[in-house]
Amino acid sequence: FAYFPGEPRWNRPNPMSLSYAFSPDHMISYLTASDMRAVFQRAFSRWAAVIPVSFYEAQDYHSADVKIGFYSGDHGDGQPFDGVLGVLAHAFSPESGRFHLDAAETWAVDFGNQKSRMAVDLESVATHEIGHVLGLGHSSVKEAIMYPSLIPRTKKVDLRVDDVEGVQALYGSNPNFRFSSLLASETSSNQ
Amino acid sequence: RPSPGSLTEKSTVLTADHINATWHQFQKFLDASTGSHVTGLSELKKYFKLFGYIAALDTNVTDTFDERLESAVIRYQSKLGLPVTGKLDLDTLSQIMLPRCGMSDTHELHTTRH
Repeated sequence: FAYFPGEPRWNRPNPMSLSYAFSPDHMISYLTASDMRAVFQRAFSRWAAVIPVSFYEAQDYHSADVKIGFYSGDHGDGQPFDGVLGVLAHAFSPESGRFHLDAAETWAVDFGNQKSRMAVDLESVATHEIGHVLGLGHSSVKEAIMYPSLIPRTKKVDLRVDDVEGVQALYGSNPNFRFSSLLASETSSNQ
Repeated sequence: RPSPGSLTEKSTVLTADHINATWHQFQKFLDASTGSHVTGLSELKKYFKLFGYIAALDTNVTDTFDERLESAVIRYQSKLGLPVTGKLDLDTLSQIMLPRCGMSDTHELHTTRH
């Protein structure tokens, strides 16, 4: 695992709770709001299961800690998107909360319904970018969520030991989390 | 410099559907190494700059595989768990062409390898 310079992290009173909201102006129309909300709820909950931080969806975009939106090309943050595939998304280190996805991608919540060969699993990318939002950089471990690349039409949403160790070093462990269950799951998937 | 046909013979990875349109042209760099001159190699240098493997580029970026590019390839291979060859081999190019997160790979202060 890796961190941003200075190992920035969110600094909030305990128990820490962070809000997220979707841009009212920069969303994609072909996914329903309920699908979108469900995907992000699951992605945030994976991280919340391992650290003592909870996430909730806020209605007010401007005051939310994490601001999620879909943007095309040069969208003003100095890191323009490049069209179909290439760069899929980016998110900034704590406590920026900016979470941008490339609107040019064919985002999928269900590959059964989305047949494009270029389709990208939204939940996989969301889970990865939340890692950046929390303070993780890119990992060298290929199986880790924080590895930088993702093959289209693949789903990669489960946190691995490398991801968990990295984020727990920043925030501590969720008291309900058991490493043994993660290791059992990881061993099973490796086999 | 490989002929277009050699890519088909050598790899199913590079010919798979998931080839990335944005970086598709990089497949012509297969097997390039220090001293090679391949048209468009400057774009690969910009890729490595974008993701943190080259600190700065000259104003006039050349298409020559120079020592700075070799160093970037080695750093890339090390960071992403690829065999470290310093060359644009199949594993490396396949990884480069995959869609990815736009954040830099090289700003870490602390890493642990398992």
